[in-house]
Amino acid sequence: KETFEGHQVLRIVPKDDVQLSLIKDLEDMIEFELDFWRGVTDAVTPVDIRVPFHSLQTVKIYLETQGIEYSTMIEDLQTMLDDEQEEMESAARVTQ
Amino acid sequence: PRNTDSYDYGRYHPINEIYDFQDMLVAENPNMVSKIVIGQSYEGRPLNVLKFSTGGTNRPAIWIDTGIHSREWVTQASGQWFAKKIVTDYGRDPTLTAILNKMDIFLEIVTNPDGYYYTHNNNRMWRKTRKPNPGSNCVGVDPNRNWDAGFGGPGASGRPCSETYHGPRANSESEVKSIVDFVKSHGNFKAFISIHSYSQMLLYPYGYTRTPVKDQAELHSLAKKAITDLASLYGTRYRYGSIISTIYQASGGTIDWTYNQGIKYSYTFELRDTGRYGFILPPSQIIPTAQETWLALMAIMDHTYKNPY
Repeated sequence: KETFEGHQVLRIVPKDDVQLSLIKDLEDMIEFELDFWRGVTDAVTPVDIRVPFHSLQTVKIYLETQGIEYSTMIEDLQTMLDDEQEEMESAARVTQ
Repeated sequence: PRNTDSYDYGRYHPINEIYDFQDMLVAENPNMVSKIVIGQSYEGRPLNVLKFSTGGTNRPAIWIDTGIHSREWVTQASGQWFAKKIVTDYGRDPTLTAILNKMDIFLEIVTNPDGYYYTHNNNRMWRKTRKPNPGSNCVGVDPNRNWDAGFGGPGASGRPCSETYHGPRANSESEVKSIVDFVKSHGNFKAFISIHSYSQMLLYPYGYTRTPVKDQAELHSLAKKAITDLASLYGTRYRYGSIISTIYQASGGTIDWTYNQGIKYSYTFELRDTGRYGFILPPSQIIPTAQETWLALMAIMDHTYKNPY
């Protein structure tokens, strides 16, 4: 089963078209193995990106050096998925 | 659960429970609900479509699908709630009753069953189909880039490892081809609604070109009405417009193809998240999401019913 320890989801709010295109460039940096949950649309609409642990530092440095503001939407995806799984199992137990 | 009254609509269910739910609903409502298997997924799962009909033959029809992107769990969950809502409200809600006395509704709840099974057992973040791509280690095609409308154009990827991989050719995925064949053979669909999550939008064609559709004004005003109705329940704010002008260019998309088939009322929903959960929407939000979405669906279905073409 694929797990996502240390994966974070960053919420990025581009300020202008320059930042938009810098974020779009990230899509082509295949080595980062980024997963765009919410794609680049226009300035002021958030872009959500799941970032694997091995790319986290590099991506955050990239965003910070470009002056692109971001927040951590999900601190650790696997923790959230474990909670979701536990909730499903307990709800199933209740049903049974 | 022994029946659909005791079924827990506020929970995410594995695929076997959803398939059991469908069979229970059909068994409980033999005069209104039937199940049509329109094809098989790559791994051999049946592609089940629930048909809600009060009679007649080949009546004008409305299509709703959920779960074409498997990780968008709130959509399949809402689909189950919609199914129960239809059988519950027929005969009670005058608007729905009028629609079903003249039209049929077709609902495909698990449109990408292989992907959905995979999200429960292997990778919660899976989005695409599960068919291998020859010559690549990466599996699966984005089923919302595989349709024959601007196929392979900008806004879709030619790389099999991409989440928006369009596939080797249009309709290469049986999950897409089955719907195409069904819609073509039925020939009398008047509305087609494909449901995704999570960026809260109601979108109409086109995604692959900036050329506006000929019915743009009507589709835009109906979208505005639909999302106003939706927001009336919990205040959830939606954006609306054409795909290319509201989000980005996306070619090979579902409703671009359906609109080009002459199905005027072709829409894509992006359901909630209003917070910071993304695809991992807490199950406590399933029913409120389904309830508000239903208001928008009713607006579209009622308009379709009152504006035959």
